[in-house]
Amino acid sequence: FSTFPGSPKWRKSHITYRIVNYTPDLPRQSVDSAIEKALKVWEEVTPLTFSRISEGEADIMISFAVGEHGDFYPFDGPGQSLAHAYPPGPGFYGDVHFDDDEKWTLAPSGTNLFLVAAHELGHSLGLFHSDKKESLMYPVYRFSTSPANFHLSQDDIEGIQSLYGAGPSSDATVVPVLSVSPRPETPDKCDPALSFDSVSTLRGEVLFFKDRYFWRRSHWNPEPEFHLISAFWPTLPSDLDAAYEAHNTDSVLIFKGSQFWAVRGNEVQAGYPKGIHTLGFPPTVKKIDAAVFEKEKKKTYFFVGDKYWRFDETRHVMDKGFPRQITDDFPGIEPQVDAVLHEFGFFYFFRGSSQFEFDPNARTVTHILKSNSWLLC
Amino acid sequence: YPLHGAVTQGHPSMDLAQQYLEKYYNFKKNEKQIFKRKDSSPVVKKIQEMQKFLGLEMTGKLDSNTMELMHKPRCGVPDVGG
Repeated sequence: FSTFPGSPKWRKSHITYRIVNYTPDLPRQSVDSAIEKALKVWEEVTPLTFSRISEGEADIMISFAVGEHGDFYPFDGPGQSLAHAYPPGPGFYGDVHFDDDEKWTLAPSGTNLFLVAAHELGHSLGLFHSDKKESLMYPVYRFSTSPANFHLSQDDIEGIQSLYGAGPSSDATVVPVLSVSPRPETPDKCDPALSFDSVSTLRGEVLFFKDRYFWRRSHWNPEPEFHLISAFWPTLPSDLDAAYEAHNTDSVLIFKGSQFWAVRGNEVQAGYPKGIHTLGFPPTVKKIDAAVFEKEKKKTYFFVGDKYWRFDETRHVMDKGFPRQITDDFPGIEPQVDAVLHEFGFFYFFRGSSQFEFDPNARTVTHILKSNSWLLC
Repeated sequence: YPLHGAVTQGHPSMDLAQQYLEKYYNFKKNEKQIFKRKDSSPVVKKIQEMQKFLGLEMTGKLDSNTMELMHKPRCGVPDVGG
């Protein structure tokens, strides 16, 4: 790796950024999300934190432009030079410019905005080009790298940490490889003791989360697929607490500890994670056990210990009169459920290796199954 | 000589290489003149410098690997100086 002459760097750990304008190639939310993901790449291995501002002068001003755009480094039309950025400092220093003559995408192929942004933001933080081909800071972009499988090279990590040091939670010497080989404890879908961390639908499929992994079961392919969570959503944590699909916003909300994330397809949405208390939970609630969305009523049920809350997805507020006791309204369901799924008019409560099919009309448990009954064992 | 004869003035490869070296490898105007002469060792050195940085074999020639890499999308920040 190398740094700019004089090794300029930010003399503070909290850096602001602003997206000044947008490319017409992508929805604004997708641009926001790509930039946020690109910043996270660096945030994860340094003590740096980033926050977005919507007006005024930010440390890093991000813009799309074509041809001559006021900095004596005109863009060159489609191809070759896709973007450039300036090293840390006041004024235009730290800024990132994307060539809007390119066709920007978020797909694994094409000119992927996330990959280019991650490289350019490396410049904004003080890294110069690296001559290591595997490095993010190599000057020629490698769009053959799937954004979902992206990880910094050791060269990138050593480079950025030479300027800012390691982050409080990062391992300074270990490459944060996301596409890892399976550990010995890789869950077995047919293990009779298998339990799930959380279960959610996603655009007609059902996702069963366990540790760092999830099974994906679709109606058109009954044989479940097995994936790393990080292969689809690199910035999501593992060992999730709860997840549910909010059909009205085409989002899946993912919960861990006191935070939650929103994903749409394989994009983690900008502005997350947020605190669970923004949903209206009292401070005594530290985590969610399980969540499920009932699309007919547009209500989400959150299960915490022996209680549950009901959230109105239309008004975005908790319904009055909650929390209530789980056993009062779901007789036969023991407290501390792992996950809940709503399918075929039934609620399926997962608790350990058992699964309870609950008929909300009859207000009774109609079947007790193994938790992995959905995985064709 | 690698640049002589095979690559003439106005040749697309020549133009691309010249522009690439100017933009990303601090290739100077006075060196540019030499680019079109037989005695072009500064150019060869510059091409080798580029090849070394980009991890290519340092042939000093605008060979196919070098040309291929120069056509790939890249960052606009120079690799040398700038």
